[in-house]
Parts: sequence; C-alpha cells; structure tokens
Amino acid sequence: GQETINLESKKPLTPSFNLSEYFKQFLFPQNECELHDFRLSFSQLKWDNWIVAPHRYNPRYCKGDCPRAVRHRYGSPVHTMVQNIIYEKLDPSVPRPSCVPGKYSPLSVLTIEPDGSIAYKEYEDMIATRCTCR
Amino acid sequence: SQASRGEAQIAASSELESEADPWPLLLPGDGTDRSSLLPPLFKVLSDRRAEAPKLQPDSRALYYMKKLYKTYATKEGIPKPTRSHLYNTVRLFSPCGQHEQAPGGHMTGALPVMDLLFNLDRVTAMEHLLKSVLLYTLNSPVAFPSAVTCVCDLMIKEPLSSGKGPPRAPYSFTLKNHRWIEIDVTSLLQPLVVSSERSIHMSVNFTCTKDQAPQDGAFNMPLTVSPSLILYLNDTSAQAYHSWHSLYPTRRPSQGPDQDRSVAHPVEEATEVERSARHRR
Repeated sequence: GQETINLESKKPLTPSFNLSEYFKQFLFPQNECELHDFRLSFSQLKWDNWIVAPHRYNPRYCKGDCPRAVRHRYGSPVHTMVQNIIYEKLDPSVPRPSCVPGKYSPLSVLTIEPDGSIAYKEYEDMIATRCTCR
Repeated sequence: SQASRGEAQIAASSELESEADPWPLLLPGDGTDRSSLLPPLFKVLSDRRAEAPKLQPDSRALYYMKKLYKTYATKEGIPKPTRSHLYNTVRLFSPCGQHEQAPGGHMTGALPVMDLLFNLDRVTAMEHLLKSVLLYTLNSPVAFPSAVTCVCDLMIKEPLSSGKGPPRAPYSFTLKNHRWIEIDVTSLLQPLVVSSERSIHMSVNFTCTKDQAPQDGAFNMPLTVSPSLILYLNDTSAQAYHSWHSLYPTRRPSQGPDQDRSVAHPVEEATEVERSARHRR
C-alpha cells in the first residue's frame, strides 16, 4: 500500500462531500419510536352508559422507527440489535425491531354493573407510559 | 421475495378482516360462561351490543361512589399514589329486596326494623373481602344540636351459619353532623363472602337517642330507610392493579447473589459506584 499512500498524498485535498449531508446521519430520525397521545372519551365508544368515570381516557401508543443503536435510549436487550443485524445483513424477511410499549400505568374505572350495583376497579396496564424497541 | 411477502401480508390481513369478530380468538371455544372470565371492559368489546345496565343505581349511592372515585383517582383515572389501602375494588350493592318488619317509633328516632336482601353475584372468586360496611344516607345533611347515640342491631337471617344461632352484632356510635353513616359489618359478612354466598338476608333494627335529653322523645331521624352494602375487595386476578406490587417491585433478574452485599454495605457500594463512574468518565 506504500505507493497508494504516495498517490493519495499527492492528490489535492478537495472536500469530496458536503458537511450537511454528512451530519444528517447523526440527527435523530424525524419519526423515531416514541409515545403518542390518543385522547378518547368513553362516549365515543358508546361505553358511557356503564362507565361513569373517568370521562376521558388517554391510553397512548408507540409509533416510529427503531434506530439501529437502540440500547442507549430504549433499554432494549442486546437481542434487538442482533435482530436488526440479521434483518440488514442476513435475511430481510426477518422483521426489523418494532416500536412497542415497554411500561404501563394502571387505570381506575367506576362502572355501573348490569345488576345496578356500582363498582370501583383498578386495572393494571391500561396506559402506555414508555416505548421500547423489541 | 419482497413482493410475494407483501402479497402474503395483504392476504393475511384481509383474511383477518374477513373474520366477523376477532374477539372469539380471545375466548375459550368450549362454550363455558365467558362473562366471568373477561373484565367488564372486554365484555363490552366482545359482545359489541353495549346494552345499558338493566337496573340503574340509586342516585345517592352513585354520588357516594363518585366521591370515593375522586378520593382514589385523578381526573385522568390514574390511581393516586397517596392511597395506603390494599383494596383495588370497591363494590356498592343496593338491597334487591326489603320490607319493614315493624313500623319505626318516631318517639326515639327509631327506624322501622328492616329486612334486607343483597345479591352479591358480581363478586368474583378472585375478589377477597377486606372490609364491608352498611351505608345509611342522611336525607339532608343536618347538624344535630347535641350528640346522638345510635344502636343498630344487625342479624344475618340467611344463609344460616351451621349450628350456632343467627350471627348478630349490636353497633352503637355517636352521630353528629354526618352526610352518611357507615356501620362496619366485616365480621358478620366475612364468613359468608369467603364461602362464596351470593345472597345475604339480614334484618336491621336501628334506634337513636339524644345524649342530653333522651326523654325528649320525638325527633325525626332523617335517614334513608334502606342502606347500601359496600364491599372493599382485593381483586387478585392478573388484570387488576396491585399497588403494593409497585411499592415492593420484585428483584430484577439480573441481580446476582452479590447484589445482596450492596444492600448490607450501602456506603461501600456507593463509593465503589462513584469510583467506577469517575473512572469510566
């Protein structure tokens, strides 16, 4: 490789790429995997005749692309990166990691039961609070 | 392969959409009674015909439960972390049958002796009773000029407990300016709810007298005649929220045995972490 180094060193240093393009790859992708709101009222689902409270419910959801280096931001297991490499290098039929909820919070619901009794119940995992790539 | 994969996906999703209703996928096919398996939220989804509840609850009972809801949850429906109780379910039942055994004597604020029948069908096998109260509502909030002492004689008439006489309990308490009166009947109902009794028949004899001048006699007890029965339950099913669980999360699987050492020597562990963090920086 000595002669190639000599050749390279003789070449005039011309910027072979424009910087803005180069830095684009380090910007966070516009539609990266993140939490989105979806506020609904139980009257839209026609459930308000038996769900007394809450009036509004925001279950939230996860949407967006999973970046390749997912570990630092999504707490993904190493398996996710392996799956990404398989998709990119070995077999594109293996799906890329998906953007899904990783943590939830409960919801308290006040309902009128068919027999006319009233029930206050706390349900687990009813509101997504964090996204992850899996 | 890209194109064929896309066609395969389109075919799969159209096949799914052609499915009349995806919910049967969630339900056991053996025809067992599904409604008890699914929390009420999914029941509405699964049978889509969200029929209104057959019976509408008493407005005072609904008012009481709405106040309870505001105490326990935020406007968005998130359970408040400040609550210290362990129950994640509260059920209020209005009597499905009642009749007066003997007219009340208004001379001493006695209410008519009531026979009450409560149907507890909605209590599931996974819901364990922690506390239960009889809730009387004052027709209008009154501040009694002086303390009033009430004695309430409760007797469970059915189901009869084997051998012993009908369980009964006298309750006395002082009544000042209340909107509601709660009489704790946990000890009476515990054995019945544990034995999955679904209907409870009790008689209630309620008498109040003024502490200062019991001989005054006539004063009108502005109580609703028929009380509600409130059960505070801990639902142990998977979809119910267990706040104690969030208080004491289970140990992370990555934690090995040596992690216990850090618990034993937190100070050394902290300096160790600080040193390694500085080193990494």
